[in-house]
Parts: sequence; structure tokens; C-alpha cells
Amino acid sequence: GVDCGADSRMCCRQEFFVDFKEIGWEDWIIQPEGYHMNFCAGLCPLHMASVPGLAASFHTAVLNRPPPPPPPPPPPPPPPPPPPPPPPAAVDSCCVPTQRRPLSLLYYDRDSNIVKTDIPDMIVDSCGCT
Amino acid sequence: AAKGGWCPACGVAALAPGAQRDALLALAKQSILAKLRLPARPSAPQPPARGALLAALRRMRAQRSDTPGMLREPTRPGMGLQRYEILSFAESGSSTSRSVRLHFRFSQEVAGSTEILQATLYLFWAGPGAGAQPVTVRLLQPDPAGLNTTVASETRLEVQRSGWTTLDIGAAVRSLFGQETPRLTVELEVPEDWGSPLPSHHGDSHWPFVVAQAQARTPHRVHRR
Repeated sequence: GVDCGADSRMCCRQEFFVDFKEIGWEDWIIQPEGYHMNFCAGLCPLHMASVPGLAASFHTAVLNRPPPPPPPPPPPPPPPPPPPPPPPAAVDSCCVPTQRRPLSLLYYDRDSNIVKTDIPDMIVDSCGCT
Repeated sequence: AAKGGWCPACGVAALAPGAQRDALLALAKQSILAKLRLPARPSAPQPPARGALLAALRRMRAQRSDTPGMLREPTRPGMGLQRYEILSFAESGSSTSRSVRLHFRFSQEVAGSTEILQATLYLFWAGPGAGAQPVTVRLLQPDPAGLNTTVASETRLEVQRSGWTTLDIGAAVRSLFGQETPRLTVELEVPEDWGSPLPSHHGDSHWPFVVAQAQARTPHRVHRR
């Protein structure tokens, strides 16, 4: 994955650290001192979905799959032929987390018990385009 | 999105940097509280005495090395369901010349959304004097009406010398976790001439505590036919 620079425009990982002291949570969260929330930002190349088969990714290929042929019309005079399906809009590709890890917390709960837990998938390690 | 531009992914005007930071901090708080199942951050907690905390952590470490088969974390993070380890120090309750009551509270948030895997009560006996001394440990639970308490289990110990004793209380805590107020009461009864079985005050490094391991309940799988 790519980390965002000052003027990144393409899909990258934006570092964002939440200091628990800064938000006044240091009295009930014992460890760690903060949380690397990070998030994905930036643009992904457009995947034109209107040309079946010219798929740049599985995602687009699936959307491109031509719809199954319509069932044969009933014996009475056939209805007017269905209008051609509109070409699907250009499919945006999205910049999303591709790798995440847990956030381990040691904190006091409402009864002042000490609780340790690992919250899964809380820290974004890398980003990518769908 | 570029500053002042249009956010293609979220479809709103990109926030000004200051507002973006505030929005992200709010999102981080909301995300952590939601994952801990807390409606709001706990109000100012009363941390346990340092001596009691250090003694408890030492005992927990010793217990782990004594019982290697003890609960293992899932080998890879994210493989198992979210797990919790809870350390709860006793609150002293009523007492008589030969018995004393201790209370252990568990938070409704954790109790309501997890299942207990293991729970151990740690008790320290000061010097009981010569020979083995009979001690009775009763686990009491509030009855459904919440008015009285019922005895969930009773264990008789023969205390030979001063030191730590552990008691498996998994079944009692497990049944507690299904209740409105998950609070466990432990009653210690000692021979008449023993005096109080507890260290003299909360700050003492031999204060009783409970260690519980819990795991998030498996999400209900709805089978559609």
C-alpha cells in the first residue's frame, strides 16, 4: 500500500493518530496512549464497464457479464422487441482498506474493573482500489 | 479529496482541515465505544491500589506458568471472536466475628454480550496459626427478585499455611452473566478465634480478586430455507 503524501490524489493510506490524552480519555484507557486510526483516501482509475470483456478487474468483469438472453416469446404474436439494455454507467473503483489489524486495549470499565481486549480490524495498514 | 474540492467517495464538499480533524476524532471515539459496547466513556474510574494491582498481576503470571494448558489467545489476531480478560477487585461487604462478605461487579455491557470461558477467585490467607484450619467459601447470587441471595456453591478448604489460594468459580460467574445485575457475592467463614480472614484494608497487596476470561458471543446465524 501507499502512504499519502502532502498532495497525493491517488488512492493511499492517510495516517491519523488519536492521542487519548488529547481527547481526555487517558484516565480510563490504561494502554495504549493512542490509536492509529488511519483511513483510505484518494481516487481510483475509472473502470469503463460499457465494453463487455474489456475488464480491468474481476469486479468490472462481473458487472460486465452480458445479461442472459431473454426467454423465447410465447406463440401468440411476439411482443415488440425489448429496447436494448442501456449501457451500464462507468463503474467507479473505490479506495478501501486492504489490510487491517486489531487494536489492543487495556481499560477501566464502569465498575473500575480492569479489562483487556483486542478489537479486530481497527487499524488500517494499507489501502487499495477495488 | 483535495482541500476545498469535492469528495468523490462520500459525495460531500471536502471538509476544511480543522473540521476534518474534529470529524475524525469524533469518529474514532464513536468507533471505540461501539466496539467496547459502551454507551459513553466510563466516568472517572477508581483505580485499585498499586500494591494490590502489582500483586494481582504477579499472581496471574504465576498461575499462567503453573497451568500451561490455560486459555490461549487465538493464534492469529482476528481468527477467533473478540476476547476479554477481566480483573475485578473485591468490594468489602457486611461482616460478623467469623464471616465476611465480598462483592465483585461485572459490567452489564461485557456481561450482556459475552460468554464466560473461565473465572478464578484468588484469596490470600494471613498466618492461620498452627495446623490446618477449616474455611468455608460460599458463592452467593441475588435471587431473581433481587431481594435475597441464594447459595450457588459452597466449598470447604483446609488452610495449612498463609499464602494464596485459587478457586474455580467459572460456573457461578457464567450463570451471573445472564442476569440483570451481574454481581457475585463471596462469603468467607473462618473458625471463631481466627479473626478476619481478610487483609486489614483495601490497599493491602493481598486483596482478593477475580480473573475472568470471556469471549464475544457468536453472532446468531439465521438459517433461511
